[in-house]
Amino acid sequence: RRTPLETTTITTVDHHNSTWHEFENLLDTSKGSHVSGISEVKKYLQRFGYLKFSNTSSSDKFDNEFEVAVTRYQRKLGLTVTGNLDYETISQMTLPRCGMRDTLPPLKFHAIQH
Amino acid sequence: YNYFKGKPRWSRAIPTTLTYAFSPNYIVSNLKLSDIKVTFRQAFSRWSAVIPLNFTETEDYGFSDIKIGFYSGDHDDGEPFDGVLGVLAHGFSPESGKLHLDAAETWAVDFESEKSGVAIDLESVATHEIGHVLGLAHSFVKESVMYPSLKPREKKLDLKVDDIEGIQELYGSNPKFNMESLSQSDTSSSN
Repeated sequence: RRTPLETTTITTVDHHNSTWHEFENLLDTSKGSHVSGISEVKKYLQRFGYLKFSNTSSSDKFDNEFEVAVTRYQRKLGLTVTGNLDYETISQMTLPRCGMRDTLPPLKFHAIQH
Repeated sequence: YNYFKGKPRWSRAIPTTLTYAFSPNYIVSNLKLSDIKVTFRQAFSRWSAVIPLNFTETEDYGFSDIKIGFYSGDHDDGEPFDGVLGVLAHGFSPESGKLHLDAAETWAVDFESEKSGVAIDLESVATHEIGHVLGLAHSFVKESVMYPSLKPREKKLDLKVDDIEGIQELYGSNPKFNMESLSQSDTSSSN
């Protein structure tokens, strides 16, 4: 029996935006990833009110706080809530938009003891 | 719909008239000023149709309630623009009256004559930013004018029920306005 040919799916995001188009390089990253450029998405989420500034804000680690922020963003913008930087989320982030912050309830992060 | 913190609004007695003016120094070159003025007049009229506020243009920029200008990059309000696309504009909460548009965008008043793939509809953005100037924050109803994003070559002009209910909670209803006169598509988002 012949081995099926390996197929590769290439997903691209519409390149709408010169400011945030590099977010496309982060497609499908999820918690635990450490990818150059995540700090830029953190800045985006801080700017528009989804992520509180913290001492991990400048790191490229996809940490817990970042996942919570991505989830908040997805929920508020009416996207599928995955907590990951999926195609739908990256596409939304790269759209041109108003510069005013999105109005959200105050950010609260609770320490959870495991 | 949402409001800014403290739910600010223009505090003068209703009904009232707010004046607006265009900065004589910060305009864009790819559009005629007369076209920009017509576009903003239409955008203001969408809001005045539903609330008891009128808007009138004045040449006296310094004393106008609402000050409109096209700015590039850092323009000293703490919210620098970022070039083509990205952030398109911002309008500040009452009673600041500042309405700023990014001069780097390819602003369009007519997509028939403006063929650029990154053209942005001026009237859609003007209508959205006027909503901020009047006191509405971003809505997360996708069809609403106050939703935060807009694609290039997209138009979003008509106020939806979400926008109207939000602004009428601040200022009351224009006595001539009838919610039932809205088209099916305007009301579908609230359903």
